[in-house]
Amino acid sequence: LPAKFDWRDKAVVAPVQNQQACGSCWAFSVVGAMQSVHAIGGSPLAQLSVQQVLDCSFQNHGCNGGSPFRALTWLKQTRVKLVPQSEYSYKAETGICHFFSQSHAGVAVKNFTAHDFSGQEEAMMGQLVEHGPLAAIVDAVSWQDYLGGIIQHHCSSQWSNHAVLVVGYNTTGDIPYWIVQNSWGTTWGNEGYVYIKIGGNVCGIADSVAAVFL
Amino acid sequence: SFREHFHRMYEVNGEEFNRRHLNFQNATKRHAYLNSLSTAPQSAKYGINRFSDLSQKEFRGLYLRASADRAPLFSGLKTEG
Repeated sequence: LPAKFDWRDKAVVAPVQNQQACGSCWAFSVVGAMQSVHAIGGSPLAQLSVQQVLDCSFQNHGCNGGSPFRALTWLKQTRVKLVPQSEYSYKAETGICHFFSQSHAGVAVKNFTAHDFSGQEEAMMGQLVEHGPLAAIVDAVSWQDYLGGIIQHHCSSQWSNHAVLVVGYNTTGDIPYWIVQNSWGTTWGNEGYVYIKIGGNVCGIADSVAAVFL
Repeated sequence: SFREHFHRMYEVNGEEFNRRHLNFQNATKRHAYLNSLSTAPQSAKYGINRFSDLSQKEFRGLYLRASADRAPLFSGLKTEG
């Protein structure tokens, strides 16, 4: 494994988004993973519709919350193609699902894996390098006050409540850390990113991690 | 300056102002505690941001709405899908 790896260096990570006052992080993490894997596969990096997942993933609850795994299960089972963000833009509220014909251009999920990597964060690094950015669930209660730097302490992993996109890692310094894209805009954290210490499952980062296959 | 910077419209000494002010004071206490946990230069820093006048309960209700389904422990086997 390289000592540091960042999918942003390969221009396959879309810009940081802002979910605004809507509990849609679960949709942003899934769509973020799909966008990156699609670009890693050679397609131009294009932003896909988060609103489509928010409105149509019926096992989830739109702005009232959801699970990335349930969204991925829905995408895999229905073969729904996510259309470009420009065709179905984000509104920060749950709406009526828009349906598109199967011939309409879009990106579909073929499969996904979901694992608990707690105690195996090096294997998680391997998954990241092999399969692209990973959708992960964390405990982000203390992130309300976060300004920047590497989170090492006081980020319990008892209660998962937020979904994010792991885009890289850096083990070259004193404190090895994950590079994680959040969906609270670029004015939060490190221009929209948060750094979490690798090892010890800080914030529960390794508890529930999904890789996407298109 | 917080209200000015984050474009908050609640009036001074109104009911909402007093509630937000209390949330803000609680936030500054949290920051002191969280920042005390590590002095390493790279360690996380905590402080005033646009969420500082939200109570922790409000913050969770607005932004922390993801749920996790139990995932199997990674077995190290090569899993293509």
